[in-house]
Amino acid sequence: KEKHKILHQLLQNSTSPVDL
Amino acid sequence: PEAADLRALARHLYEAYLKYFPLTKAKARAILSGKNGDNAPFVIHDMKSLMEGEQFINCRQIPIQEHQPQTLSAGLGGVTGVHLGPDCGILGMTNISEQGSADALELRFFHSCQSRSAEGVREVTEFAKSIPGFINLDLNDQVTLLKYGVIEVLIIMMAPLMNKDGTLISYGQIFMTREFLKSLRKPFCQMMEPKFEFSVKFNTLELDDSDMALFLAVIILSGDRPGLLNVKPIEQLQETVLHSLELQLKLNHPDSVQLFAKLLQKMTDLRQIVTDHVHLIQLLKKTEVDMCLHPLLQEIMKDL
Repeated sequence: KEKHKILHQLLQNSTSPVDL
Repeated sequence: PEAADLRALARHLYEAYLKYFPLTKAKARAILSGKNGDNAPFVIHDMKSLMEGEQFINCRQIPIQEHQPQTLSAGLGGVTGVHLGPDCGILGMTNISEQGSADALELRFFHSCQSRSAEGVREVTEFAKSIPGFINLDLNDQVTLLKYGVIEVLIIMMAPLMNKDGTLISYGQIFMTREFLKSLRKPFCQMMEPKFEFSVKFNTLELDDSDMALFLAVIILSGDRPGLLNVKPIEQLQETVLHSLELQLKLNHPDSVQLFAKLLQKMTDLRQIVTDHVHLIQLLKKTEVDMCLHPLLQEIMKDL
C-alpha cells in the first residue's frame, strides 16, 4: 500500500483535492 | 432488454468521459481543422516560440491580449507544422550559454509535461471510478488496474490531439510541431515520435468520443495485469463493456468493416509503446542529473 500511496489516495478521495 | 442495458452503459461512460476529460476529440478536431472560429492555437515550432509560449503551457485559459499577437496563423486549411518561418531552433544555436539555456528550457518543458500527465492520471482515475462495478473491486486490484492501464489510456487520449504535423497541448491552446519535438536533444526527441506513428494510424479508425469512452473502459478493465488478486470480477466487468463497445461500433460505424477487431488489435500495439516509454524514462533518470520524476508517475512506473 505504501508503494502506491498517491494512487490509493486518488481512488479513495473522490471529492477532496489531492496535491498533485 | 440486454441491448438496452448495453446502450445505457455506453451513455453512462460517455457522460463520465465528458465530465472528467477537459479536451474532447470533437473539440480537438475542430481546433486542428481551423473550424473553431478565431481561436487558432499558439504554435510552438522552435526554441524561440517555446520560450514565448512557455508561460502558457498548462494554462487552461491563455489571456487573449497576450495570446493573439503571438499566434501564428494556422491558415484556413487547419494547423500544420509547415510554412512557419525560419528555423531558430536548437540546431541553429552554437553559443555555449545559449545551448545551456536551451537545455534548461527543454527540462522545464519536460517538467510541465509531467505535471499535465499527473493531472491526466487523476482524470483517468475519476473516469475509472465511474465504470459501474469498478469501486466494488478489491482496492489493491483497483490500484493495479490503474498502475498498468493509465499510461495506455493517456496515450490513446493523445491520439485525437495529434495529426501528422504536431500535437495540441495545454487544453488545446497550443500546437507543438512534430519536427520541433524531433529536434530536442536525446532522449527527449525519441519520446513522442512513436506516439505520433501510433496516433496517425489510430485516427484512421475515426472513433468518436462516445466510442473512445467505451474503449478506455475496456483497457482499464484488463484482467491479465500482473499481481491481480481477484481476476474473475474484472473479466466479468470487461466482458459487459466489450459487448457494449461491439454494439456501439455496429450502430455508430455500420460501414466500417471489422472495426471492433481492429480496435482490439490496437491494445497489443499499446503495450509495446508503454514498455518503450517507460524504458526511455528510466534512461532519462540516468542521463539527466537535474531531472526529478513526479512522485505519482514514479509510483506508476516503478516495477511496471
